[in-house]
Amino acid sequence: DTETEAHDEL
Amino acid sequence: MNAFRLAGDMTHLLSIILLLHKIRAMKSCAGISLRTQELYVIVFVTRYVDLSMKYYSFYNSIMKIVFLGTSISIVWYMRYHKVVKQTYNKDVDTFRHIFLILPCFVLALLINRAFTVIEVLWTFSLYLEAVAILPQLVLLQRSRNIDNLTGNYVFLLGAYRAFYLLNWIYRFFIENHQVRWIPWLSGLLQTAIYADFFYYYIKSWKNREKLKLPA
Repeated sequence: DTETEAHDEL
Repeated sequence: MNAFRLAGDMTHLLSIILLLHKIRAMKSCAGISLRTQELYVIVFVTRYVDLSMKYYSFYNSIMKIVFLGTSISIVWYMRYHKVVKQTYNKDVDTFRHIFLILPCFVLALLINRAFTVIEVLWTFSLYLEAVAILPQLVLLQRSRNIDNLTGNYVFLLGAYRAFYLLNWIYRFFIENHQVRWIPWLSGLLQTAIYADFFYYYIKSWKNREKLKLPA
């Protein structure tokens, strides 16, 4: 889901 | 992962390694703002709270641990190392970083993608990172001569977020990523704050003269 995907960067 | 983001992460890592090397090799933190370093620890701690809960990739997890470890050890050296802490001049590093922390936190409570602990902390860390360099830039303006390592450190630190801007453009157009105003605008502000430093840094590099920021 897009919610957690947004935190895949450092 | 794309080349821009990898370049950004490596530039960021290099900047921190360079600073840690300067402090350990020269046993000195002259010209470095402890306030900015403390803000970076807050940025990493609040951004990586999901380190133990969320696994994206080995790279992602290892880099988070490295960033947390190095930033905390830099603050430790500047605060507690018997030799290094003597070289810290708190009389010139006077920026009240509470004036950055509180507004960023309030803003994160008001403007965020979701009102959850993780999301608000993540948003706070983005807002805070955008302005975290200010105490360091103020300190550089007060420094008569800026040593090369410090100048290179700040330059690499500014360059890393510029690479991230390219990464976001790439992700939006190529990976048709959805719009993400909070990191994009925070990153844009962060890079813009370095603008005049970049100008003087490149000028000093071209003219082969000492880096000097106008007061």
